[in-house]
Amino acid sequence: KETFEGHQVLRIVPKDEVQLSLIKDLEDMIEFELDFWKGVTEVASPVDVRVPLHSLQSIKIYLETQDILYSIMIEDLQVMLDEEQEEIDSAARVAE
Amino acid sequence: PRNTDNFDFSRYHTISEIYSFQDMLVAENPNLVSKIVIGQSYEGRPLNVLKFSTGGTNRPAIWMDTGIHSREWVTQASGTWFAKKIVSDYGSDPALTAILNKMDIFLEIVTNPDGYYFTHNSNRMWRKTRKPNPGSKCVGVDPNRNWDAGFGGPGASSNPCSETYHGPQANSEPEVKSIVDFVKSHGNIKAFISIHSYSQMLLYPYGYTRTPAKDKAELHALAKKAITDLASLYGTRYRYGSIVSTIYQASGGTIDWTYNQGIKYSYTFELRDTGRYGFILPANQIIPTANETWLALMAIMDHTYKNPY
Repeated sequence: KETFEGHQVLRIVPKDEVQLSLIKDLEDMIEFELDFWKGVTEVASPVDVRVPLHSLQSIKIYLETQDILYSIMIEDLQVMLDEEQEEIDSAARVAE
Repeated sequence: PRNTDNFDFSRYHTISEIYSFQDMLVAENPNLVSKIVIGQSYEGRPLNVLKFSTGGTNRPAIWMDTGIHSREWVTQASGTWFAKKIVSDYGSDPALTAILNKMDIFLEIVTNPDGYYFTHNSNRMWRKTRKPNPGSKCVGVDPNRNWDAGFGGPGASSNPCSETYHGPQANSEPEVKSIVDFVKSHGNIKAFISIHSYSQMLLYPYGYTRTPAKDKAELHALAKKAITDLASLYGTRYRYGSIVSTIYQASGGTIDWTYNQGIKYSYTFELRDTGRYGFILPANQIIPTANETWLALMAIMDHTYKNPY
């Protein structure tokens, strides 16, 4: 089972067309294994991207050096998934 | 659960639990609900479609599907709730009763069963189908880029490792081809609603081109009515518009193909949320999400029923 310890979901808000293009470039950087939850659309429209732990530092440096605003939407994805799974398991136990 | 009244709609379920629910619903309502298997997924799972019909032959129909992107769990959960809602409300809700006395409703709850099974057992973040791509280590095609509408154009990827990979050719995925064949053979579908999550939007064609749909004005007005009804319950705010103008260019999309087939009322929903939980929407939001979405669906179905074409 694939786990996502340390994966973060970043919410990136491009403030102009240049930044929009820089974020779009990220889509082609396959080596970072980014998973765009909400794709690039227009200026000021948030882009949500899941960043694996091994790419986090590079991506944050990339964004910060380009002065691209971002926030952390999900701090640790695996923590949320564990909670979700626990809920499914406990509900199944109750059902049984 | 021994019957669908005891089914727990407020939590996420495995594919086998959903399939059992479908069979129970059919068994409990033999004069209203039947199950059609429109095909098989790549890994051989049945593609189950629930048909809600009060008689007639080949009546004008409304199609809804959920879960074409497997990780969007709130959609399959909402679809399960919709199925029970239709059965519960027929005969008591005048609007739904009028619709079902003249039209059929088709509901495919687990539209990407291989992907859904995979999210429960291997990778909760899986979105695509599970068919291997020859010559690539990466598996799966984005089933919402695999339709024959602007296929392969901008707004989809030709890289099998991409989440928006369009596949080797249109309808290459059996999960897509089965719906295509069903829609063509039925020939009398009047509304087609494909339900995704997240980001709270109601979208209509086109996605692959900036050319406005010829029915844009009507589709826009109906979308406005639908999201207004949706918001009336909990104040959940939706944006609406054509795919290309509201989000981005996306080629090979479901409702572009259905609209080009002449199904005027073609819509895509993006359910909750706006970006706190994303695809990991807490189960306690399933029922509120399903309830509010149902109001929008009823607006679209009622309009379809009252505006035959």
